[in-house]
Amino acid sequence: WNSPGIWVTYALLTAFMHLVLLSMPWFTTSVAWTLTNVVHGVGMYLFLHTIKGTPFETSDQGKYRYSTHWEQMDSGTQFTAARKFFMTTPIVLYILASFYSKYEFTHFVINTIILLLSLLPKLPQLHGVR
Amino acid sequence: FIYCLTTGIYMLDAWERYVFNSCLILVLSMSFYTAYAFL
Amino acid sequence: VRNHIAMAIVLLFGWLRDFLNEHVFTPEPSAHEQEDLKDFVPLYTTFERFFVRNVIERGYDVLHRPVCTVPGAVIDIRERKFSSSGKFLGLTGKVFRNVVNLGSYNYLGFAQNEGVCADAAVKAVAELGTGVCSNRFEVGNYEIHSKLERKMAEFLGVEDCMTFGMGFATNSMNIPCLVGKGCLVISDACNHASLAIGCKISGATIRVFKHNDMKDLEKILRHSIVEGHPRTYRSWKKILIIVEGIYSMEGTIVNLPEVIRLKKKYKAYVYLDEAHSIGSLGSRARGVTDYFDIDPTEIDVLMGTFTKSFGASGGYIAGRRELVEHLRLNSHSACYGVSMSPPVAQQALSSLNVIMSEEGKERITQLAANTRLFREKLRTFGFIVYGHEDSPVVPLLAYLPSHIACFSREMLARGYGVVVAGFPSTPLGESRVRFCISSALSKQQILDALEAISDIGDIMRLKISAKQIL
Repeated sequence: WNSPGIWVTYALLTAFMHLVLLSMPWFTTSVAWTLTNVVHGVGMYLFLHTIKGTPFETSDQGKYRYSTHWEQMDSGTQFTAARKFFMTTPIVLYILASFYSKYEFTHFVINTIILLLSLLPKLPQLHGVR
Repeated sequence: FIYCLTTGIYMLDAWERYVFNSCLILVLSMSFYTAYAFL
Repeated sequence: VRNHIAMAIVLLFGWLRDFLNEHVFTPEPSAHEQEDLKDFVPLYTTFERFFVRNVIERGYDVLHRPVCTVPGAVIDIRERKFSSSGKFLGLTGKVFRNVVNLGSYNYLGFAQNEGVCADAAVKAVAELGTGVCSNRFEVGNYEIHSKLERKMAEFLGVEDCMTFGMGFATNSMNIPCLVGKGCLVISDACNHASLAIGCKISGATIRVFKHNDMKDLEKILRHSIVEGHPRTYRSWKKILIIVEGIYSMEGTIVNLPEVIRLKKKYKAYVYLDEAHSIGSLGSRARGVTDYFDIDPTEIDVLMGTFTKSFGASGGYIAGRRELVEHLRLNSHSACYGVSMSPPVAQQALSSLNVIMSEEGKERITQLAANTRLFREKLRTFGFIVYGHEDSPVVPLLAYLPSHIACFSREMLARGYGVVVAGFPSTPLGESRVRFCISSALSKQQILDALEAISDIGDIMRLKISAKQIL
């Protein structure tokens, strides 16, 4: 998660996903932005905060077997560059989605729920909390 | 062959490549349509 | 970026496959722990199984090739094909004969089933049998083991040596006898898993420095000595620097003169794992100390294996007599592990005699020539090759996981067997083909192999090195 390559990939995939949603004629711009925010928020929640363990056997006698991706990042050190980056992106997406949906109430509520779903599990106070 | 290698679908089964290529063509055609419609 | 996108696509389709298997087709038995195993410690984490099932198993035909001969210069490989479900591999009955072997650790070409070594090993079977069935403390201490140890100590130029039946155990079972709580181990980032496990078992504090980066090593040494133990702030009982002679995934040769300088400056000990470099480096094939022309007695613990250059198996630890006597009494492997099988010990002994003779000089010269020719040509072609000019381990960067699968299949189709390595044994973005050069390969075989590699490199566009060497 520290490599610039994965940050660029993550930004490209998010942008590509938005373009895919935007290119569906039956979606309005605000629906496309809100969907981008929702898909991104739920996808990152599943990948960062539900999958546990490592994709391969490690020689740490199972230390990380029950830790999520987010908890294993930088071996649990808080406020690293990677953590800051992955906390900032949901906020940026939320601001963009709110702006492009012209702060319409329903979209605003949905986007805010997704923002909380993205940010709360990333808080240092909730590290290792189940 | 280079396209399969670069996107990594070289590793996938035939039906998975078919699904991936269909989605990609669908997305690209919709993008071109939307770009045309908007622009 | 292409790597991560390619991996994201494969993972995405892995989830799609699992979803379809779960809800449409027959559920995959390995996707979840069995009901009757629920109360046991889980054998694997579901993500690990998911990754093996959906990413690694797609290239199984490349990763597990059935070799039907001794891993010498040429081998026979039986062909296997995926079943229609893409899950199982079945033998097709076809055999690829005389495949040129560019993957095995056979640096000096002792993987032979005929010749001096093989005959002596057969004789040892007749005299001493194959299994020892006991450890060195009890009835497993044969004369041939002592002979091999004396010969190895003479070969290395140190006082004493002790052999073990398994290379991995030589590291993982002996490091806990050298360091313990209150000690500090400073280990290279690319050290082998056996070193990592040995350090973990020992309970010592472990610090990792960047691969072969002596500045980082010195920085960590200084900080560790100044700060002392992280909790008690006491000074360290001892500091052990663990490095390898040749790194089997990177092909780099350790910067030994620098390590020795730091060892003297900071009064630390050095543990040198020569698994790959013993027998394949140095004008007399005595490893990385011979290569840098350093007195072996300056290294506190010399470790190595008989697997790569001797055509045998097992490992040794050598050094001062006090060290070896201490290990003889306290090593876990000496009292819990079975001793080395006599024919294997005989094989190591015979190849040692050959290495110390005139023929050994020819072999090591041939290996050096093959290595330089191979590396130089690959760089000239424009491939990205890691490691030191003189290292017989030649990693060629292929980057994408799909690239290494395709490269291996294309090489086999042209009659060459190669070893490929991808995530997780290499970083995600650095999958590679790892060539191991052997002195058993003739120059013509090397040149033909280079031609095939260049051809495949053109097809797959792998010649991406920015440093085009004219």
